[in-house]
Amino acid sequence: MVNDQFGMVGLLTFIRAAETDPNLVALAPGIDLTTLGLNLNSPENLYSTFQSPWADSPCRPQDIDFHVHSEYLTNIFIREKLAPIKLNRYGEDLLFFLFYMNNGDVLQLAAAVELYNRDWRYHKEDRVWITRAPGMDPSIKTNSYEKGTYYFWDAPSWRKVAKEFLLEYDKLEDRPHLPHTLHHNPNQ
Amino acid sequence: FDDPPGLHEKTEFLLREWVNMYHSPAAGRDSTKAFSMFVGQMHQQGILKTDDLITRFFRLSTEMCVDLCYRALNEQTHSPTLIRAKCFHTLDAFVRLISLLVKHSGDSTNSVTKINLLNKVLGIVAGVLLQDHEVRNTEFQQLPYHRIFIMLFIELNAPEQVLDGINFQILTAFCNTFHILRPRKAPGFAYAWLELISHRVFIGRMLAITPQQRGWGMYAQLLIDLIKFLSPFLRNADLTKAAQLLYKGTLRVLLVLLHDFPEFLCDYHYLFCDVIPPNCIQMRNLILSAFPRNMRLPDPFTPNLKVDMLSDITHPPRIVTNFTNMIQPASFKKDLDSYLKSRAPVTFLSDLRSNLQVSNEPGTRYSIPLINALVLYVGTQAITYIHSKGQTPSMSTIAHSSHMDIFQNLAVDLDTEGRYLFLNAIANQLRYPNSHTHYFSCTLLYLFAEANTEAIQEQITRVLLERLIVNRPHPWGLLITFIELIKNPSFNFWNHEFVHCAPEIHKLFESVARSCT
Amino acid sequence: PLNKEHLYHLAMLDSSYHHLPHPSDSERLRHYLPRNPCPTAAYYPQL
Repeated sequence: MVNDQFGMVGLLTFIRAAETDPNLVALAPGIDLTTLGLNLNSPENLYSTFQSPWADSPCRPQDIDFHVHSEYLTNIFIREKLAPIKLNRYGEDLLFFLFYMNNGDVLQLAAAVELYNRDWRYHKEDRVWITRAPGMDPSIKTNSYEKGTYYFWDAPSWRKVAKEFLLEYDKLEDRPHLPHTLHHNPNQ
Repeated sequence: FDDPPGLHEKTEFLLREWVNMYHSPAAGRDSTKAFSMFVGQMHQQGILKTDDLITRFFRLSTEMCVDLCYRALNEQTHSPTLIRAKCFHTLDAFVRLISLLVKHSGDSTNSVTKINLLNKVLGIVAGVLLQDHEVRNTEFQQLPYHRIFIMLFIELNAPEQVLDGINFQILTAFCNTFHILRPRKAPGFAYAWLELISHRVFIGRMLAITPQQRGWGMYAQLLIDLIKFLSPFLRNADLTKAAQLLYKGTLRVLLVLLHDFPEFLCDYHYLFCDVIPPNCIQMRNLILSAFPRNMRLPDPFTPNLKVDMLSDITHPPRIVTNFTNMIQPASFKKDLDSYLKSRAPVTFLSDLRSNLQVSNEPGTRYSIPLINALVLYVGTQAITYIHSKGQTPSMSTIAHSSHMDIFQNLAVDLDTEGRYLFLNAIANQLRYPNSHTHYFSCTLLYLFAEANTEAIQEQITRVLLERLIVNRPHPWGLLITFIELIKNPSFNFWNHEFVHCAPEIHKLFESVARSCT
Repeated sequence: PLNKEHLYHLAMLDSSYHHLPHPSDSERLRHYLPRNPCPTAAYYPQL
């Protein structure tokens, strides 16, 4: 057999080396390209929401600069005249909008905190917001779970949906907290 | 050098003045009111008097903007968001001034003065960057330059009438600048550079909006600049964290191109294969897997797939690169043509190996672009020759020809490195259904069948297997060739010692065979 | 082996690796709702 790097033994040596050397992995078996945050089955083109070569998710809609008349842009002087952002003054609909549209941003966390304050709870497994249906006490209640009718926020249809559900307390997220060292933003 | 006395102070005064005017409520729509007042001030200060003064003004302004950013970046107490807001407060104003000067220089129909000014300013910013990069070395920061380039590009690609007639020249100006700033020239700017050339507005302009695909060649050149920079680190397969991030970012960009512009990758795959190191298999597979969007690929695992019956298999792929030019020197090309035509001079075959060897390329003894071009040239000549006899490529029609003499001579005469590169050049043509895929698939199988030593068969298997065991995607032509090799008993594949040389290898073949059956 | 120029390239790449461009560097300044990236729970919707 070929006894240098250009035969089967050479390939085998490289494969075995890659099993131990993490630096080689990128090249030897290569990378699972479906894990790079691009929806390769998307019917739409990808480039128009491509965020960055280092980002593992596409742009959020609000990140994409679109050419609009300059009057539409919030000028730094108008900014001072606009009401400050106070989530406790907004309806649930807007809170859910801010939560779902600002992944990876402090706004998502702030919306989660405000929803928690209004007795919504985030189900970590089903990844939905849930709250008690008013006047509907749980039919079963133990110290680890309860069963009853609850309201879910159904994001796809963007409305509250009532559902029978067995609710395990440990699957609910505790009170979320805003990061202490908020990246202070002079414009906010 | 030799800035006229007082120019530095004048420039600082004017820049500060402009930044305040840009951010003032009276700036007006797109800062046009502020601009008309400010141009008056520039005149008053004599800045617009000569080309030389304008050049000095832009250089000094760029340096002042950059210095301001370095000071902000060195403020440890501030958060990244605050630092950026401070830097962009000035940089965005400076960009607006540049874009307004470009749009309003010369009368509205005079595109030459506009483009000349844009090229000048881009050249100045690039010059300041390269000098800064050299002086500050590992303290260099990409932030101010990245912001200037991307915001200027976005401003000059806004849908405005004054820009409509010069979009392509604007694109060309930016491509030239990015080529000047390619990673091998400014490695400290490489991440920002890849951000810039993969920005959605830039890709949109270069590959989608510009008519007749006039941006494709320039974009291919930028990708080649990037791959050439990564090449030494990829070839060594030893990627530091920083290089891995750049490599992964490159794969993301190539994936976007594979999904949105596969025809672009189809057209330029020849150039990319010349610069991608042979062991960088997944990136090369990604490019070779591209196929025209209007084409439907038959499942390569279809039992008894009749490849030569496919409608697309007789059509040659589009070739936009002049690979024939790669076959140098001219005397070698002349002997090659002569041999193809009349199998003379006979010495051509024995001289072949030395013609393919180079001494100046680090990491290899052969000229990969020359081997790739030779294989492609001989193959395309062979296809033409076979079609001229009213035949189509098959194991019988490709045999006993001057073309196959050359391929068989290369298979026999080259050393293991040369043969590996030669077989790679053939495997690089195994793509979507087209006449090249068909011919080179037959050629690889023919060389396997006619091999006079098992080493040739082993290396053919190695070249195919290493392309199959990496993560997806896998080119269609590669799959159908390998399936034929392991299924067709005439190749006697399973009886070779190298198939059973190690448990992992045997298992790999068996798993591929299972997915084939 | 990597030559001197390649090693210089790696050194410059390594240093710039520590101040990567952020996606918002390519976006207009948001005066009202600027990005404030912060780590959020993995089970929150990421897209």
